Amino acid sequence: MRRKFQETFKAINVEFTKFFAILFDGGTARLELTNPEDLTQTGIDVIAKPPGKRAAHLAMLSGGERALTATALLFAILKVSPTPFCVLDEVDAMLDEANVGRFRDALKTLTAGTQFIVITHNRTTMESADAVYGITMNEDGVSQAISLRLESTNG
Amino acid sequence: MRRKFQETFKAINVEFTKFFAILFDGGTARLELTNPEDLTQTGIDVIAKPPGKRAAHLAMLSGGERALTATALLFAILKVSPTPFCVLDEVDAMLDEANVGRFRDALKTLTAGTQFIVITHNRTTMESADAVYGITMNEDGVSQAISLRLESTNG
Amino acid sequence: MHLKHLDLHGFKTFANRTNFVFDLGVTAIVGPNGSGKSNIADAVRWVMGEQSYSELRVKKTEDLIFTGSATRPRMGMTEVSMMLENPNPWTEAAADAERTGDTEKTKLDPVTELLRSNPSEVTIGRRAYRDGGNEYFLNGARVRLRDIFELLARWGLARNTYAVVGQGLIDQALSLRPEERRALFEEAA
Amino acid sequence: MHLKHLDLHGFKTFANRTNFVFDLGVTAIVGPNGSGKSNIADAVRWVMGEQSYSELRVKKTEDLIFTGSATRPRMGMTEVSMMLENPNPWTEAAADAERTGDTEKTKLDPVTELLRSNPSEVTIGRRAYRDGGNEYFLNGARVRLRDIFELLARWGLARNTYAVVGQGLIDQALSLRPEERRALFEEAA
Ligand SMILES: Nc1ncnc2c1ncn2[C@@H]1O[C@H](COP(=O)(O)OP(=O)(O)OP(=O)(O)O)[C@@H](O)[C@H]1O
Ligand SMILES: Nc1ncnc2c1ncn2[C@@H]1O[C@H](COP(=O)(O)OP(=O)(O)OP(=O)(O)O)[C@@H](O)[C@H]1O
Ligand SMILES: [Mg+2]
Ligand SMILES: [Mg+2]
Repeated sequence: MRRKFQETFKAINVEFTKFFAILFDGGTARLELTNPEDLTQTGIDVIAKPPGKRAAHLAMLSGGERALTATALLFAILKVSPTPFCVLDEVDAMLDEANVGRFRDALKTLTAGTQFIVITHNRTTMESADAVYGITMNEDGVSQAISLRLESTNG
Repeated sequence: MRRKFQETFKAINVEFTKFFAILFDGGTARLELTNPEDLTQTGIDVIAKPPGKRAAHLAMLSGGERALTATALLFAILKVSPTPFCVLDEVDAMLDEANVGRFRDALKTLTAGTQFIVITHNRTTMESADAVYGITMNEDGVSQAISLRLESTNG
Repeated sequence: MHLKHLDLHGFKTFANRTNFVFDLGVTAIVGPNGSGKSNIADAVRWVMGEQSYSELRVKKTEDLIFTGSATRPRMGMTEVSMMLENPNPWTEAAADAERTGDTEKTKLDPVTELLRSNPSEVTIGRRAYRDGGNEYFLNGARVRLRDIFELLARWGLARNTYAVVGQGLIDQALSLRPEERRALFEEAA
Repeated sequence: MHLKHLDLHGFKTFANRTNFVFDLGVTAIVGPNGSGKSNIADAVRWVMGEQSYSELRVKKTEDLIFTGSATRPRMGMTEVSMMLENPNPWTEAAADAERTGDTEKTKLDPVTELLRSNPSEVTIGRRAYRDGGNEYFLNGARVRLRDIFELLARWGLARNTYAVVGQGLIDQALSLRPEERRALFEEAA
């Protein structure tokens, strides 16, 4: 159990560093055990250094940088230990267009192991999906769902 | 002092109901004192009912509905007690395009009393501004600012 | 293994029975503020056995049932069902037999019974009534909550797995104290 | 009364002296993630006397000074100044005289001194050094933090006024316990 945690931690750490560099188009990040001697009590620190910047407290990162760092960690966990399906609810809300594009590309690399349902307001994310459901509210306060098949780009 | 609080509360309540109906294009909302007998100890409840829906706990409102309700409250406070200038940092992030349009129109009604600086990723908000500053990061990790005068729409 | 169908009836804003078909790959869900998108995510959590009211953004079970509007009466119950497809049933069954060992002792356990039949798909269902009662179903048969958890665990969807990730992701991953973050990793291990 | 100029030097990512000119109406600030937009909002809070490290997203004063990068050395100090324009100085002075009554007793108070001269504009400044020291300025003259607060209060910018509103607005307005929300109203009263 402890060894499994140790191995899993190492594997996630490797993937976290990779996904961070992909999502930030550069930069470095890693995870650190606060107490490597005691794996049942240890905490896990996140050290993130966007490209061209110095590593700093996570609180000093911008709103979008925090969202992207959290996404890198989630993707690393999904890479090492895929869940069969994953619903993402507006995790791209704080990202600018360049970062949304990298988010979408990184997401695609995980689709072999995990089926994704992505709730989004972002056009780029929507256009890159394989299928789209549109949800609207009618005047009775009741939700309606309609399958919106996209033409062209996803042929 | 207590009477000033009472009058201010009433005035903000009236404006809150108005701004909510403007931002939601319908619906009703109001503020309620939890303890009207003791104005130094009282809390303030927010009751919000988007159009076509029944009033419910604030937690049940959607992400965008919560942002819009909080905005209605802020605008009500600014209407009653304007601050000379106000910096808004991405308060429109969770809003869909229709709501961003109503947000922008409601904001305009407050500009006589308050100068606004709006940090945004939203194109609609940006295009409706009277002036725009673009911020970028150079490769030294240093911020640069450039004044981007918009042509056309704001002439 | 993937999520094939999701059926909502009377769940929050989904007063009308609404069926979603999901394929492999990426499905986007879009729509205006307050239209019901996050309610779909809540339904997925709920049918998988979520017990936390705050995770579901409600105060009590009743709040999950369509509360009515000016032009539509409230409903008395809600039902959500989710069909999971398992393309490798024989592999699952083999692993299963190996894990439980004795093929006689547990034959009254509905989950083991079900998995031994090598199903290529399973439907999980949950109902709730205004009086607060909850019922759980596997392929239409009434089971206990722990049976739902057991089936999900065997199909790679343990109780706290990252099957539904909200805006809270950022806080969860970054604002947690380092010790709390360890819990996320223990799930993955 | 409005904010006319904002000047940042060595503040967070603004290593180079950067000046912003703001007109009446609405000014938008746009740019990629991490470019420095919220840092500008932090600078406005800070020069107005903000004392809370968490509101400024830092752990200590040093974190407000440009920490350097691979290609640019860190700096030893930061300075932010803000010019406020008051189009109705005579009205302010009249209200001021009325409020303080005795026109002799407070004549050594730099803020009262300043306001009696009916300035149509005032520049507030703040500096911080790596050793953690802070200095405050009014029109270039060194003053105490409380003088800054007093001037701002007289010009309609009291200490907790809604001059800078972040994403925390939603939590503040809606997640606060009802009693905490009262504090927002007391500010407006
Ligand atoms: N039991 C219920 N009966 C009726 N309406 C409900 C019920 N529970 C929640 N709602 C309504 O559902 C709406 C929220 O829906 P949801 O959170 O799914 O929106 P959303 O599409 O995710 O919007 P956003 O884009 O703003 O996040 C609220 O208006 C709320 O009042
Ligand atoms: N003292 C400092 N020296 C150098 N860089 C700093 C300093 N303090 C903060 N930063 C950097 O500033 C960046 C954050 O900037 P800011 O929060 O203004 O971004 P933003 O433009 O608001 O982005 P977003 O759109 O994502 O909200 C972080 O990358 C952080 O590392
Ligand atoms: Mg939502
Ligand atoms: Mg920001």
